[in-house]
Amino acid sequence: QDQPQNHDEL
Amino acid sequence: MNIFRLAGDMTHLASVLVLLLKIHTIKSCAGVSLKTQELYVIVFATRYLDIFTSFVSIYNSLMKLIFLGSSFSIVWYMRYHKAVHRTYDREQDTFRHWFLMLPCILLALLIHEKFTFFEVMWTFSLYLEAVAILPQLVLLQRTRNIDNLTGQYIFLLGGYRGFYILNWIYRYFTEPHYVHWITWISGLVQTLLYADFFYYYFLSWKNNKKLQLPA
Repeated sequence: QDQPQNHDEL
Repeated sequence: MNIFRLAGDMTHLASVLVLLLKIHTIKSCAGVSLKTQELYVIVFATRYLDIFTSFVSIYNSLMKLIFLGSSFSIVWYMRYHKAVHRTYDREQDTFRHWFLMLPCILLALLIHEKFTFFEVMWTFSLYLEAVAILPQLVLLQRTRNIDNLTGQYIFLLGGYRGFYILNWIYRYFTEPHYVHWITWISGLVQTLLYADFFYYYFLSWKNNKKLQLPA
């Protein structure tokens, strides 16, 4: 998972 | 997902519903800034570019679709629906989009977590969302007379930002490596912009009077 974690927010 | 994040999303959803209710049933957009609504369209369009490429949850994808769809339809109503368009305060709503967008584009190119197209666009959307409410606040200041639905709309929008800050604090203490300075600072700036409005909103609520901003 190389996506930054804040991309799970809207 | 924690309770603060959910509360934030639900207040955001409620704010959009209140605005749609005003536009759709009362057929009025008086006091609503088209500039702010157009900026939100750009915010969601640039942030949710990943809607087809990254999947987090059905909840996330559904909410992305709702925010994209509702922001587009609000702008459509204000621009092209005859009865709604007639109520638009065109002369008062004069804020320039580029004035806000250009610095956000430059800032996103300079300050980001990763220099990729999607990441720069995502970061741009964070910066732009932080200031997108400004044309709306300026319009309120100019028209001064604020009807209940418009007041509630902005109150709910500000509430959504407040809950997101609580969500970040919660995540910082419960999740390892959860540090996102760009999101936090732009989110904080955005919430602070509502402070003045909140002050007068609570004042009018406490005194049980109609919301009026000072000239």
